[in-house]
Amino acid sequence: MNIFRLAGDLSHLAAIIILLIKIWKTRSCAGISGRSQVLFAIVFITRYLDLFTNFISAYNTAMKVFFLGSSIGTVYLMYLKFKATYDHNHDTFRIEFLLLPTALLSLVLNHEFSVMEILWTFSIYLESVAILPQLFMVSKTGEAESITSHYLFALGSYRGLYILNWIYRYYFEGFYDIIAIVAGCVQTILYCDFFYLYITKVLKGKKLQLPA
Amino acid sequence: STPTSSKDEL
Repeated sequence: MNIFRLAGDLSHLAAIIILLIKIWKTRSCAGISGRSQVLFAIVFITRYLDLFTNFISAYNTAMKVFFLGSSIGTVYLMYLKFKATYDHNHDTFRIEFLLLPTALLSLVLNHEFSVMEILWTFSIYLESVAILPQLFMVSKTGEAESITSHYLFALGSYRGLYILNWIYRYYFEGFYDIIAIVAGCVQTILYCDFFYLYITKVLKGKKLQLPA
Repeated sequence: STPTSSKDEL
């Protein structure tokens, strides 16, 4: 564990908590892409299958349980409890265009051709593009509530901090995982234009408005 | 040898 990975995990935790607060407090999931939340639930389910078979630390297990529970809980809140507030019209990104290519790629590009390894690889590839429906929805609605932009900033920062963690582990542990690194870079790059808008607008108290 | 995949990470 290093400070970058801890900061990344805490940023990820903060993002999920911000999202849950937003949905619970406003009793609405307006502006949130249910499709991205479904993809995140798939990412955690396929990645944390070793939850019971491969104990790493109490921290690791606790975070995995929280991420699994909160992502499935968010899907429940969006598609069942607050279904009436879910914005179907703007959440239209075709997620099969994300699921199929990442599934095929995980069968071809992986460290080991075993079920667990391929599912982990699929989860890594899927996570790198899972935010696309959400970013697409923000571009379609042309704006986002400030709490939603804080959620996106924390979520985008988490994998960016993981890149620093991978640089740290390469130099100090001689360790690197090219699949996680490439996917993590793609994932972080997808947030760049949002990061620019967040820093130039939201931090100045303005609402996140995308140029129409 | 260094592990090839980062399973200790979240």
